[in-house]
Amino acid sequence: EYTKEKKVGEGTYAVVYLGTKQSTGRQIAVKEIKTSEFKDGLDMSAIREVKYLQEMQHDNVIELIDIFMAYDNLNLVLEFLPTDLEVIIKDKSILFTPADIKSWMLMTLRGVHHCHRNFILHRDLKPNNLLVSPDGIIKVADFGLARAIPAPHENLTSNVVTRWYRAPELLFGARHYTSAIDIWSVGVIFAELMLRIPYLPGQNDVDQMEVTFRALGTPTDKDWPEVSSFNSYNKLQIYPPPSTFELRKRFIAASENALKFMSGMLTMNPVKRWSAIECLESEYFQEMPPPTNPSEIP
Amino acid sequence: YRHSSQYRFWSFSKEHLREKRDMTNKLAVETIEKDLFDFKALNDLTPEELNALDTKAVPLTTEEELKLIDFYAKKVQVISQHLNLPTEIIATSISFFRKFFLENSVMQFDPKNLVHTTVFLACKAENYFISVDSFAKKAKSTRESILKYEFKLLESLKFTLLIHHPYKPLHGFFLDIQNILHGKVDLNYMGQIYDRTKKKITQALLTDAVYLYTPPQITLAVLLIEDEPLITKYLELKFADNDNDDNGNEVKRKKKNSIDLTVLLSVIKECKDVIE
Amino acid sequence: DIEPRRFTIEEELYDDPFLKDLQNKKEFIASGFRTDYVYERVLTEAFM
Repeated sequence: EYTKEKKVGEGTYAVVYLGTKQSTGRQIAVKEIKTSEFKDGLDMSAIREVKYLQEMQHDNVIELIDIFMAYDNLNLVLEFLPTDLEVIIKDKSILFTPADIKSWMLMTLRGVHHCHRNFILHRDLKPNNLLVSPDGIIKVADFGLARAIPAPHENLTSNVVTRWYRAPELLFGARHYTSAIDIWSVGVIFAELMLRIPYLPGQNDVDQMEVTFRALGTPTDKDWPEVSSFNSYNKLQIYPPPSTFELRKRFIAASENALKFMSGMLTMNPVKRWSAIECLESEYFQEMPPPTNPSEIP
Repeated sequence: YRHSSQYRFWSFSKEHLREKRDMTNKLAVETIEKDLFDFKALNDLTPEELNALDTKAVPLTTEEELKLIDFYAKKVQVISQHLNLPTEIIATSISFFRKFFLENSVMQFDPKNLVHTTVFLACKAENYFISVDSFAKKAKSTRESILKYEFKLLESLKFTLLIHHPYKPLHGFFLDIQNILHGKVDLNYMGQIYDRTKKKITQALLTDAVYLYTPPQITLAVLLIEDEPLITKYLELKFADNDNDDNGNEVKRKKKNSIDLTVLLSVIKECKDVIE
Repeated sequence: DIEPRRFTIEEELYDDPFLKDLQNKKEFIASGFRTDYVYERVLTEAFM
């Protein structure tokens, strides 16, 4: 039923091919999970991808069309998504407008909201995990690091999310974090779409804190109770949060509501950080310009 | 819930469940009879041997299979409890094991060989990662025997790994009862009910209730076993169509509930019977 | 979500010693732990 015509990518635990679903002629991507590499049987990333994609059917979450075994390999048949936001941001020949960015943010947040209302944390949101379908629809992809929101007392690993998009509570080593970590990543992606360069590109985990707090201010117990209880806190350089004026200067194309929207997602204290619903219902999406129709985005 | 793989692939009517089991058994019997036929054709057996075959190599019936599956499902529970795994992982292990033998016959796969594999895969699926070597040591098994059927298990599970268990609903009802019956229920007593119900839910997962009812219905059924008056009172107050206004006479409730109380109660009582 | 939810979260009515204990721990507060997220989760699972 499925062909593998062209190899388009190779990750740590899988090889991705382009192919066709014979019965419908639909273009597909086949993610062939390497089984020999993982000495503990089936790879955890594959287990997570299968587990969470099986539960979600949403226009802004990549569709898992089928799964099959072949020659002792596990194959995930996914919808074909030719490009991603990282490619678009880097390709300076593509000009996009604030309305285009608004459309991408709306679709991304709808996909993230769907994960969160299914109590699933994505834990690796970044531009190249936001794939774009042939008709311009954004799809959240790569659930290899996802997990269900745990039982309250469970410990979580803080070593998740690609560094530049990692929330401050993760940088401090938090073990009881919430879906707020995904919203932080979306906030950093939003900044990057406006700047067209990475917003918080730390060289390493320590530098990531430095870069984050220099840009957005070092959190204190006043705005984030108990933040000083993290043992990595006391070595920190204390920076003041940027003034609205400084933010406006940095993001000249952004409207007042766009800056409020970004600040809501990049709120240091995870308890006060906006949820996906608060983002979706924000003024930013209600003011002009309306989000571009996805099929008309360059 | 209707979007969940649990509802789409793993909920059945009693009849459908029966058919599935009979089909699984039938396919296995056919394979065995064909093998026996070939075996007899390939070897000229003495009359005693032929007689022995005909009396001993008799395939199991569906009922006999079920007894064996239940026996080993309890072993899965005991072993995962012995490994000190969290309640939800014990539940997932039991669920994986029983689903595997809904799709496969014990005459094709010796249930003994699936016990550790289901617990191991359940740990991975619930993000409770244990390396296969340390798992093998704890379970006094070998990595080869644990990994041997991992793929086959995943395939038989139709690649569905996210299971909604009745424990979170128990926590939810524990809270909502405090809201609906506020001031009318003793919290210590509620705490005891909670603990007893939680244990009973794990037992309930060894029955077919998991295929016939939703997790919250199982929770309510076990709560009904624990304290019928309390749960009936709670559900009446929550879902009854009429309210009692201040001077006690019944008035039609403004917002229509999407739950029909009589239907709900009858479903839960049925579920309670299956569990008991 | 199409139909009205079958529950409301009444935090002040809940006596949940297990959660009350967690939410006062420094590392939980600092991590951004929220009891309303837990209530939302278990009540959704109960009424799904």
